[in-house]
Amino acid sequence: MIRNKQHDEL
Amino acid sequence: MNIFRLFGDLSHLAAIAILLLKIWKTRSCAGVSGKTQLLFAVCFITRYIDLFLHFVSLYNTEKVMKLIYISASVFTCYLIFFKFKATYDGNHDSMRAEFLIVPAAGLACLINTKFDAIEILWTFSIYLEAVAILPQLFLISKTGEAETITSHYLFAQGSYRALYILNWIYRYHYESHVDTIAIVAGVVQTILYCDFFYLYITKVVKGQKIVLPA
Repeated sequence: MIRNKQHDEL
Repeated sequence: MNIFRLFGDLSHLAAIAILLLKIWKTRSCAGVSGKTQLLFAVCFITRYIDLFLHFVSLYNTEKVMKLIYISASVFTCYLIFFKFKATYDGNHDSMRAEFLIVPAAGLACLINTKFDAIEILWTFSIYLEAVAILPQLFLISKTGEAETITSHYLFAQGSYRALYILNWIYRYHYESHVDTIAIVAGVVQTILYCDFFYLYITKVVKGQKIVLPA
């Protein structure tokens, strides 16, 4: 499951 | 990472710490909405679900921060619903949380960037966070007042997402990075604090207590 790189914030 | 996001995360950490200190020191969760804290715990768990799915080494601060957020919010719920349950003001904490959870879940299935489990959970967490403070604001409007320490908690909690808006402006301008869903929800979330911010700045800063007209 590739983490969506778009959401790189907490 | 930019200064706005750094101070936003610090403000968020401060809010969580202030609330924990308030409950632990006064050994009471009077004036604190347990529902809002439950909703925040759900937000963190659904947003950082990847921490559970594949273990990641705690080499970077982001992972550590996520674990701090999840454990602190779960611990806060434990204090409210178990340890200091006798001081929980259930009568005034009466906003129906389902009215926030169900629309957030429905909207997350309708408006998202990708229809897959992790992305839907992340979107749900963003939408839920935008409205999670409503039971707390509702409780204050019912009791007609807020303890000063609870006002500081709310100010730090509201400032965190307000600072994130500045972070998004910064990232749009310098990194042309845009996360529309997070931005729209973050703006809505911050708008909900506006009347509280007004009360906080006109009253609490002058040493008065927030008392709402009954």
